[in-house]
Amino acid sequence: SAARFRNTFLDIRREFREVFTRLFGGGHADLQLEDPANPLETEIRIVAQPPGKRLETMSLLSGGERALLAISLIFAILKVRPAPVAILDETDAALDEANLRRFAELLRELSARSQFIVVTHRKTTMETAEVIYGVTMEESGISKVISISLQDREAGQEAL
Amino acid sequence: SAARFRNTFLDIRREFREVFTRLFGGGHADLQLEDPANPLETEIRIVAQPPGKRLETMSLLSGGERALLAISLIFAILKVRPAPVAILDETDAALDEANLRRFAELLRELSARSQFIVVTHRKTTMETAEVIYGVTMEESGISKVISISLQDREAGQEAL
Amino acid sequence: LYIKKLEIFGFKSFANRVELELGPWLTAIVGPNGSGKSNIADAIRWALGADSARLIRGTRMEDVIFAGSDGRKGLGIAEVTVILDNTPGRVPIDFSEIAITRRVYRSGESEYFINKIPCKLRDIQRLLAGTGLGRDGYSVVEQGKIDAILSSRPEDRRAFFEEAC
Amino acid sequence: LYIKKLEIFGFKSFANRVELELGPWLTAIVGPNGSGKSNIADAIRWALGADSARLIRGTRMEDVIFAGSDGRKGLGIAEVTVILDNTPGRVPIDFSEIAITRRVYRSGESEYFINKIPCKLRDIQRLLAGTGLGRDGYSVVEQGKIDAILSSRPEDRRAFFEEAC
Ligand SMILES: Nc1ncnc2c1ncn2[C@@H]1O[C@H](COP(=O)(O)OP(=O)(O)OP(=O)(O)O)[C@@H](O)[C@H]1O
Ligand SMILES: Nc1ncnc2c1ncn2[C@@H]1O[C@H](COP(=O)(O)OP(=O)(O)OP(=O)(O)O)[C@@H](O)[C@H]1O
Ligand SMILES: [Mg+2]
Ligand SMILES: [Mg+2]
Repeated sequence: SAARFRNTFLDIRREFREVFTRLFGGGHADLQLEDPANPLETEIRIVAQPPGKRLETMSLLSGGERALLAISLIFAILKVRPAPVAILDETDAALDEANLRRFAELLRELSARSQFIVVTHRKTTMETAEVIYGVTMEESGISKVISISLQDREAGQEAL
Repeated sequence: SAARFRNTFLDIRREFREVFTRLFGGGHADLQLEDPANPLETEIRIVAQPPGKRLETMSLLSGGERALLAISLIFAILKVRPAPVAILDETDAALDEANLRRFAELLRELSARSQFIVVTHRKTTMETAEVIYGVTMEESGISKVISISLQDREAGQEAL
Repeated sequence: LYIKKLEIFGFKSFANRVELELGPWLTAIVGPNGSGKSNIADAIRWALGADSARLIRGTRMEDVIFAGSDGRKGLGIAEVTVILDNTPGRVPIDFSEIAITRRVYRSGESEYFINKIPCKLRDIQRLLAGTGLGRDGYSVVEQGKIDAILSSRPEDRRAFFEEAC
Repeated sequence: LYIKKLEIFGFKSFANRVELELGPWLTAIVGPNGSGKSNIADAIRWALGADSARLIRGTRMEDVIFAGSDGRKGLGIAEVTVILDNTPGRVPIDFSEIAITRRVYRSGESEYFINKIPCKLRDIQRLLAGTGLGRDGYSVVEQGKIDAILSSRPEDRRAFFEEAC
């Protein structure tokens, strides 16, 4: 129904504004219904202003900024509607160290309400996990999985 | 002309097969004209077999394998037709450490014949460069560029 | 509600049987290019009822069966089992633990099981309906697809939100 | 033939004038997200004659002018100069050093210069024709576009190869 969509939309919008500012360490963002009188049909616009910058066309944002903006939206929806399982595959690839740290912190908080399975190459994200599995291919073309502990992971970093 | 296209195609194909095996540390790849009798019109197919694996549909290759395959093609063409300037923007993002090292070595060799300008977050790629520029935004929304030396770069790694 | 354990055998690069016990909070999967990390994500989505091979990078459903490598012949069956912790009872059957198994044969024939009892794909989909499991939507971000979330056409973006309502 | 020096002023995030001396071999550009690295790549391609704003993520040509930030008003002009080392004489004019300058005003008006002599965009494009400069093709891989090289439609892939012939 239009009312229910509108209410959920407003919840997601509220979370999105908060999550964006938290992940970017500042700045503002918003979600807007193109035509508020027609919530079930209208387009949903995303507006973003990274810290210190002026309001941006999304196409002018950098690769990393776009990735973090998309993550902000995903995380906002997960806050409003926690899925039992969330799968993120190399979602942190484009983030610099500062953005990555804020991402990992929020990921940890969200994992209290949804189970996260995250494929990553980034050390910061690995260190946030409670369980780490290393996948390798010793035998040609055949995957093997080993469980990795916190000490292994620091040693294993080189190999990765 | 058809003959000239065909000759260049064969040169690129020869280099591609070599570059692929070198970047992947093994395996085989090929470029094929769908219809060799019609070189100027026909489709060009890419075939790839990473080391230890069997022949792959490209869609089943991993993200990193696809990136390295695309790099193999670009590098093969650059070997046959060295452009004066080549610009690579975070082309190494999806590569693991082993693939990254082979990529950086070949990049260094190719840079003897073409000037490379490479945007990167990866330490290995940075260490291969003769000149490094760091870009930051101290003043809101305004880019500033500083030249980075080999010693700085190791210290600066943390900040990046 | 979460995945306690994952068993993979014959699925994509998993020619040898593999078992992973996942944490209820955050599990990280790491390793070199092409080792099988994304294949694990595919296995989970496949077992929970992804109904298109395209959804997991294949062309036909049999693409998910280990097709052989330098050192090993191809296999005839792919099988993935997802074991759910259903302690709060969010899945509407009277089990605190639910094993969902999906299997496909070279012939293209498929088999499905809930706690070892044979069933149809739609039984799994119905069982999970409303739990948020088995629906990709906003809870799955595939490799390389993060940017697409922003550039998706208006209809796709709406679908994204509607999934949450 | 290579770029010796790059001067950027008013282009995208470069509200302050910036000069980079590039190495003839390999120059790496590093820094945090959104700092301006890809903008440098855009500046080079723009100065060398990229004729579409879309090619450098803009919508209209004036999108490349610094539009202002928290701390600074927008500017009225964007200007980029690329100084080429032409010692082997690959560019067919009798200069061992060639400065190519491109400028755009808020009004949408553009100006072009070769060694400070006013000219048209097509003069720059003609000058560089056959050198391999100013044509993206296989010598420019944009951020996030590496995978597209493989999945491009057959016609695009051909164009890629034809660029090299
Ligand atoms: N049916 C199959 N049989 C055998 N091997 C397969 C099959 N399907 C996929 N593979 C193999 O799985 C590998 C891809 O695995 P996956 O995508 O999980 O890698 P990854 O660990 O995510 O790597 P990356 O870090 O590069 O993303 C490919 O090399 C492919 O050969
Ligand atoms: N006309 C303009 N005026 C002011 N700022 C601009 C303009 N065009 C782009 N920008 C800014 O430039 C920034 C993007 O810079 P760029 O794409 O070079 O980042 P980057 O260093 O490549 O980052 P990443 O590592 O995330 O790819 C954006 O934040 C955008 O606000
Ligand atoms: Mg992967
Ligand atoms: Mg960039």
